[in-house]
Amino acid sequence: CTEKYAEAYYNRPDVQKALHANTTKIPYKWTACSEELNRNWNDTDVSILPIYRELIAAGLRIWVFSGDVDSVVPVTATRYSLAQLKLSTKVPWYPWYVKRQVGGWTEVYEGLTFATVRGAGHEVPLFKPRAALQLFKSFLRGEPLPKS
Amino acid sequence: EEEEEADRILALPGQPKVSFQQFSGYVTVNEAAGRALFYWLTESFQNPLSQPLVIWLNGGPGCSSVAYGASEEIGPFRINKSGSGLYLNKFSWNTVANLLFLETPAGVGFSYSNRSSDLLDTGDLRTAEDSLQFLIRWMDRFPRYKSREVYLAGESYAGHYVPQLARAIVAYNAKSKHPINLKGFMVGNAVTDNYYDNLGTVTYWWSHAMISDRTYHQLISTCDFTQQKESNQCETTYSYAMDQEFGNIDQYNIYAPPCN
Repeated sequence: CTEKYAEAYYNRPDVQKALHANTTKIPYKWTACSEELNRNWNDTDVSILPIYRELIAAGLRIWVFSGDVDSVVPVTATRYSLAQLKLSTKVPWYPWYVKRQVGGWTEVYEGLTFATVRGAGHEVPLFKPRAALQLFKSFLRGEPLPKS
Repeated sequence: EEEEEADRILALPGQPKVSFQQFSGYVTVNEAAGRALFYWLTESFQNPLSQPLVIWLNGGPGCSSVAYGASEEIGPFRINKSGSGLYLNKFSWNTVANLLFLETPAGVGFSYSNRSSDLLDTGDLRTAEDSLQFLIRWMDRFPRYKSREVYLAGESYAGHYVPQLARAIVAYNAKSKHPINLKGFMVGNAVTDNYYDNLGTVTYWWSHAMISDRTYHQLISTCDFTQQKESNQCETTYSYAMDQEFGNIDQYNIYAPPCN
């Protein structure tokens, strides 16, 4: 329910002042989500896979991760989608470790790294903060996730 | 420098003492409509002048606010239960990077548009355009980041925002004398492809014993996952699965009870 804490904190006038926020007195409360935008979303790409192909070709470093106890955009959804890219494998599937525990599993493809995060929900850093920080450090270094 | 100084955060209410710098405020992305995006920068507390800049986006669409990434995931502070103060996040990502949280598009969080109709016709396209404009103009305000390594990161519907912004930056760089030093992006539990995401989702529900065989086969046989709008029969089956078979769970973390 941490979202509720945010709704309490970011609607405080002293917090908004300290953040230089809401300077134009927006005519609605600050909320974590905008229902109005969500209901009236105007245009959405049916698939992002063509953009992945473009950006892999452009040489960007691309990592995709998935918390494996999320059922909203679950790990099988991501795996079915990434499989359409038909990328060749550079480092075959292996368990990665954080603090001597299996942090998840990973495979390094040509142009993209995929990793699961064991026991994490939709917001991976919320549920598995230590594992998420390890994931981030490996991503920034451009190194495969630790094998032990 | 004046604009940067005007955005400096001295301390947030109820915040513990920290050694890193913070800035927040607005960048106008469209003068005609009066659209401005709100950002919050929490610099790295180790070597902020050399660490990369990471721009974090949340999803929704319509939920890329500082409630998620900044306040309960990767940011340096967590908000306490009563909303009276903050405490430190031991695993904050600003140990190794300068974190820039962006509330996008206008209408989300503190980001706003003076043209109220903007809230009724914003989508992927405008979000990518405005976020690119934000980044270009933000870097004018913080010129020390102009040649810094930049990464994008996010989750959920930011599975759209992040690659679309990355593509917009690559296209901008092709024509610009001052390219943005974008090195890569990372997305989590990312909305990627309608058909395969939906197929993978119902497969996950079945393989994790959240729905019955009967419901699974009904979903597979009555739903056309290529469509944005499903048939009534499909919608009914989805509702039955969630209302009757899932049980009282948090769909974002299936082994936990929902937030009441």
